[in-house]
Amino acid sequence: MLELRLVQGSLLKKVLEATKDLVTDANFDCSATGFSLQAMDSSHVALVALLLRSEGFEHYRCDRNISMGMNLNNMSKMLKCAGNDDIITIKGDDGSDTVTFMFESPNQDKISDFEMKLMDIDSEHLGIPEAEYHAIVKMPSSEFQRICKDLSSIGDTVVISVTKEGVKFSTRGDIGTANIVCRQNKTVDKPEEATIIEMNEPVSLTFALRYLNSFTKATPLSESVTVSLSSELPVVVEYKIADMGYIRFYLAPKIED
Amino acid sequence: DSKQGNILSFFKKI
Repeated sequence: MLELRLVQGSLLKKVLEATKDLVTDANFDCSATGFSLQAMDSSHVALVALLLRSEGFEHYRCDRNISMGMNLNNMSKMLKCAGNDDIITIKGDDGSDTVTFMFESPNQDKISDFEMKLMDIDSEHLGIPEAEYHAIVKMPSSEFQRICKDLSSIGDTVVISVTKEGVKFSTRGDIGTANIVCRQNKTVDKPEEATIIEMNEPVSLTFALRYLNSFTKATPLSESVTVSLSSELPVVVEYKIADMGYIRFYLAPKIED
Repeated sequence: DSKQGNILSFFKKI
C-alpha cells in the first residue's frame, strides 16, 4: 500500500516537465526516505536523479519499498490534467499494475482520479560516489537558462571554465564565437540572485549544449542552480526543490580524441 | 575533435 499526498502538487508537474524529454521510461522508487528516481537518457550521456523526501509530503505511507515503472510522457499527460494549485495524491497497491493520481482542487470542489498503467522496466541503478569538485558555481537558474539558450544559437558545445576571474561559458560555430563571463556577485538584494563561485582549482570542461538546455527545463523548480565541475567526473547541475529535496542532472563531458 | 563521454564510464552499476 502506497499513499503519498503532496499539497504543492505543482512541484510534481514541474518535475515531469523537467524530465520527460530526457528520459522516456523510468522506475519511481518509494521507500521510507522518500519518492525517488534515477534514470539515464537512451544514449547514456546524461543521468537524472530526483529525490522528494517523505517529510515533504503531508501524508506519506509506504508500507514496503516499491518500484513503479512509468512512461514519463504518459505520466506528464495525466499530471497536466491537475491544476497548478491542486493537491496531488499518488496511490498504489502491492502487486497492482496501475498507479492512481488523485487531484483535489484547493477548496475541495473538484476531485479527479487518473489511473495509469505501470510498466516493467529493467532498471540500471548506478552508484554515484560522493566527490570533491574542483569548482562549484551557484547562480540564478534563469541566468543559467539564458546562457545555455543564447549559446546554443551559436554553437553545439560549451566550454565551461572556472578560474579566479569567474566562470566563463564559451562556444563557437559556423557564424562565429561567443564568450560569457560571470563574476562572483554577492552584493544582491536576495540570496537567490547571487552568483557564488567556490574554486579549489581551475577547471575547464566541454559539454553538449543540447543536454544542458534540456536540464534547464527544471528552472521553474528553483530560483538558483548549482553547477559542480571536476575534470574526472560528469558535471552536476542541481536544482533544489524547496523543503523536499532536489533534482540533479549529470552530464558526461566531451572528451578530446 | 572531441567525442561524447558516457555516464557508464564514470558511474558503476550496483
